[in-house]
Amino acid sequence: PFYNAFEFISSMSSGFDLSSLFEGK
Amino acid sequence: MGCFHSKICRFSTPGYEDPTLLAAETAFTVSEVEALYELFKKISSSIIDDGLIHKEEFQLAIFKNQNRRDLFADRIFDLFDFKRNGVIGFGEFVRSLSVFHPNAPVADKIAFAFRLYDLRQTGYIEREELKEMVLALLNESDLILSDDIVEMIVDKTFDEADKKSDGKIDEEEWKEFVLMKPSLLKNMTLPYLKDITLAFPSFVMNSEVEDSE
Repeated sequence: PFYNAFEFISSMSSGFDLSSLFEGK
Repeated sequence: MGCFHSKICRFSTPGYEDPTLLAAETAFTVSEVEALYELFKKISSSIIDDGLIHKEEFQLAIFKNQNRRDLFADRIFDLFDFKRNGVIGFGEFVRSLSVFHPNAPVADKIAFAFRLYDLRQTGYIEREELKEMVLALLNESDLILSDDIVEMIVDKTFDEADKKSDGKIDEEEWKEFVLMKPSLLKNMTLPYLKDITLAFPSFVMNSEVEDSE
């Protein structure tokens, strides 16, 4: 469960996870 | 006709900037900026080989799918595109990624995250904006939450963050809030950036400097 909206967003949004820019480089 | 000299090629690329100057302005060393150029070249040539990152190329790099849309990928693209010309040049790429460097000041990470969540760029994160972001993510996921639960999560967040109780979170309130909950800045640090020269060893072949440190 998420009790904090920002925690929900940062955990759920793959668009906010730029580590994927470096995957499969 | 190809380029005979990589340095001439780079300087004729739109948006290219001198790595030494970029290193002086950012958390990166010259070597790291040059390694980032290898990543930049790859992303910026994935659909249109014009030395600039278009939104579809950015989405392709993040999702491995150029047609996938995501509210936050759009927002991050817009924040990287600080010249507001619809594309990301090399200088914009390096300066923006610098905020995500493990050594970048926390204040810069806090400010970037605030601008990300300030969807309508009003200088505040408003309650309706926050709910809109939560609903947009729910739409993209398989998770189902009732409107009552979403309201409860947004209300609780505002109870904690909106100290002035005026229905919006200003930058000062945001700063206090994330300093209490540093996990909210987790996505603002990319450990990969510390190892970027190892990830792109080919930068050595194209280096413009003798001793990059």
